[in-house]
Amino acid sequence: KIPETTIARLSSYLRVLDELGRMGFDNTASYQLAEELDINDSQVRKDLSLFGQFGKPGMGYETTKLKREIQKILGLTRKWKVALIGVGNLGSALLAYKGFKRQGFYIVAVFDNDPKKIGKKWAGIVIHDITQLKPIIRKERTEIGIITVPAPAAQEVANLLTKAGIKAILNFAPARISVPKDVRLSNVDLSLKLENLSFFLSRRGR
Amino acid sequence: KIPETTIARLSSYLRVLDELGRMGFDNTASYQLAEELDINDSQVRKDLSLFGQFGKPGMGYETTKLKREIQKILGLTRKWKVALIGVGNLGSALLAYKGFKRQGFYIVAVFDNDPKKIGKKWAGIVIHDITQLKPIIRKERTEIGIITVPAPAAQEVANLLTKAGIKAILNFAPARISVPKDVRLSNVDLSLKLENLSFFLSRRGR
Ligand SMILES: NC(=O)c1ccc[n+]([C@@H]2O[C@H](COP(=O)([O-])OP(=O)(O)OC[C@H]3O[C@@H](n4cnc5c(N)ncnc54)[C@H](O)[C@@H]3O)[C@@H](O)[C@H]2O)c1
Ligand SMILES: NC(=O)c1ccc[n+]([C@@H]2O[C@H](COP(=O)([O-])OP(=O)(O)OC[C@H]3O[C@@H](n4cnc5c(N)ncnc54)[C@H](O)[C@@H]3O)[C@@H](O)[C@H]2O)c1
Repeated sequence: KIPETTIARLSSYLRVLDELGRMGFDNTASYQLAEELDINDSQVRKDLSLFGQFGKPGMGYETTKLKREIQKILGLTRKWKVALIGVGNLGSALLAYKGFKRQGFYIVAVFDNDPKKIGKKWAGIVIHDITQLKPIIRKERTEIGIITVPAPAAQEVANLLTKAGIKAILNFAPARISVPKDVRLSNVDLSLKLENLSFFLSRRGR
Repeated sequence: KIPETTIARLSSYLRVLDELGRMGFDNTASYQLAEELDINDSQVRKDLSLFGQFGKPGMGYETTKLKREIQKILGLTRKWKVALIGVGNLGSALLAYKGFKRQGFYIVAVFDNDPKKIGKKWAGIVIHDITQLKPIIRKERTEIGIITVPAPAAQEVANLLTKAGIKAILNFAPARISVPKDVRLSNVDLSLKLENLSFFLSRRGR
């Protein structure tokens, strides 16, 4: 079972490799990835060794080859269709964000329950009625769901998503939601990011 | 030097302790925190030992006491004033999000450069002209800056923030920005969250 932190580091290695590739580095040493991310060289090599034998001892890794390997591990060598529920401020921002497409994630279906929004277009996509979730998700063959509705609606939306066959959910609502055992749930809480800053600021004061 | 992952785990321990406290657990064992977060018991104890001697061997920790200790470590026993720049979709969503206040982070000043937005009120707060950043940040004594402007504007906004005395920045724009050595910069990239899901989905297929 691969730890969450390892998966997150793999995503970070990918971004560093991307940049190193653009800067002309055909080969990458583990210490370069380590330095860029402020982690131990041994951690990088330990992470990569979990998935196979990449690179040659003393020779480092071929940049594009390692990048490709990590993309495979993270499932990024294909496109993923995403459904988003709750086209409010946050949902609209995510819908317009180009960073997701860059990694192969395409928001192809969006839903809301506000009659003023249903049927309207946003960022080139029509907003569907949430009551049509199951047939549209099946027709579009989306595999990932993003929840950006208010907290009280989050669990019912998660239920609709899992009943429609979605096996992976990214939840932004500040609500503890439960999903079936075979569904992967990831919760986003941006206050964690602010706490990382307050940790730093409060130590700085000494 | 405390690793980033440790700081993130401390925030997670806090949330678990909060819940355990609400459920009536006056005492908490490290394995309870470990189980809830799907990490090793030893990792929990290792993290906490970095900051002091909490709890008694074999007795666990007093829930409210440990919660208080972690809040101190993370700088959460006081309020923090936050400035936000870029009141678009994402900025508006963050402005309305109550989760930040719950941890003591108050967005007290927001800025934009769009004449249609400047002077208007959003979520009870007036949108200031970005050209007034320095005097307002000084007057409000904000210590944290949030950047939610488009990528091309991110660096110039970061420069304005650091020149105004801000020492901690949370950046959402997909741009690599540089800050002075004594400024803490945290970047948010939500596609990392989606990659955690695609990792899971692509392995599931086998
Ligand atoms: N995780 C974080 O760090 C973070 C940050 C900001 C916002 N949020 C959360 O994200 C969510 C969205 O925030 P926002 O500012 O965009 O809110 P919003 O009110 O602007 O948008 C919510 C949208 O969901 C729709 N909706 C409500 N109930 C629905 C239902 N049952 N089915 C379908 N659609 C429904 C609404 O019509 C609206 O369009 C909130 O839960 C908020 O607390 C989280
Ligand atoms: N990190 C992530 O995962 C993630 C997710 C969604 C959006 N984003 C990013 O967040 C940013 C905001 O996204 P959005 O959808 O809210 O965009 P938006 O266009 O709706 O909002 C941008 C706001 O910034 C203002 N602005 C532009 N230049 C400015 C300047 N120089 N000074 C002050 N204000 C200025 C605009 O007037 C507007 O109000 C973008 O960079 C986007 O790529 C990141």
